Amino acid sequence: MNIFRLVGDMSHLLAIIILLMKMWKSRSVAGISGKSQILFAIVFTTRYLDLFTSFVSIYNTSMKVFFIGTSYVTVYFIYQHFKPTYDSNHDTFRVEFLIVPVGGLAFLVNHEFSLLEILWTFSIYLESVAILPQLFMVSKTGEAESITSHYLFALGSYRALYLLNWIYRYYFEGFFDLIAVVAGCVQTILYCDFFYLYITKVLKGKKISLPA
Amino acid sequence: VMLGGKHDEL
Repeated sequence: MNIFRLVGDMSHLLAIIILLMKMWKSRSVAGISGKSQILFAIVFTTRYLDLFTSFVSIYNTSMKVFFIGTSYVTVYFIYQHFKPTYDSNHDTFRVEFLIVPVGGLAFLVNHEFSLLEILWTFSIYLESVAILPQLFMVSKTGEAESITSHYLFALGSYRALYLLNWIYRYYFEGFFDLIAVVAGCVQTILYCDFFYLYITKVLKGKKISLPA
Repeated sequence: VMLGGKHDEL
């Protein structure tokens, strides 16, 4: 473990807590893409199947349980509990255009042709594009609540910090995982325009209003 | 790549 990965995991944890608090306090999922949250639930489910077969640490196991649990609670909030506030008209991204190519790529490009490893690879590739429905929804609605912007900033920062973690691990541990690094770069690049808007607008107290 | 045959990152 290193500081970059620890801060990255905490940023990821914070993002999830911000999202749950926004939903619970405002009793509303307005502006949140249910499709992205479904993709995140798939990402965690397919990545953490080794939850019971390989033990890394208490921290690792507890974080995996937390991420899987909260991802399903979030999907439940959107499609059941706060369903009346779910804005399905603006959450129209065709996720099949993500899942099929990512599934095919995971089948072709992976570290080991085994079921668990192909699912792990699928999860890594899917996570890199899972935020697209949410970013698409923000661009369609033309704006995002500031709390949603904070959620997206924390979520985007987590994988950016993981990039630093991989640089650290390469030089100090000789660890290198090309699949995770390439997907992590794609994932972080997708947030760039949002990061720019967040830093130039939200931090000055303005709301984000993407060109609709 | 897996350390000791497993992924040790979240």
